[in-house]
Amino acid sequence: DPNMKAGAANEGVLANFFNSLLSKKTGAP
Amino acid sequence: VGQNTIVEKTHEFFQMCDLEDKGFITRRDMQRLNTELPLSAEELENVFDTLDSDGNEYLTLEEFSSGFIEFLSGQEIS
Repeated sequence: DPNMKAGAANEGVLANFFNSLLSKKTGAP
Repeated sequence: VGQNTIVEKTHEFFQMCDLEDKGFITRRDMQRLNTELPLSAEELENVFDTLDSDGNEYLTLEEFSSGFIEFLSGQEIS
């Protein structure tokens, strides 16, 4: 299902984004 | 992580994107973050599209926090 694949990809991007924000705030690498 | 911490963090992140304190984030605000975060403009646009659930090109604090909570719940499962 292409929709499910897109959803999974977006989840990864979202996780990446929030992880970056979190590490930026905490100063962790 | 307590509920208050999540709300606090969401506000902090939202303000990082909404530098003019408009109360919403646009696609351009999101793309501007690529100088601050290790993400490409394309990836940030993807994030914007994912969070902008109603597709009106404005990201409200509510949409932003529901995305953040969704991310956190995904973290707990994995």
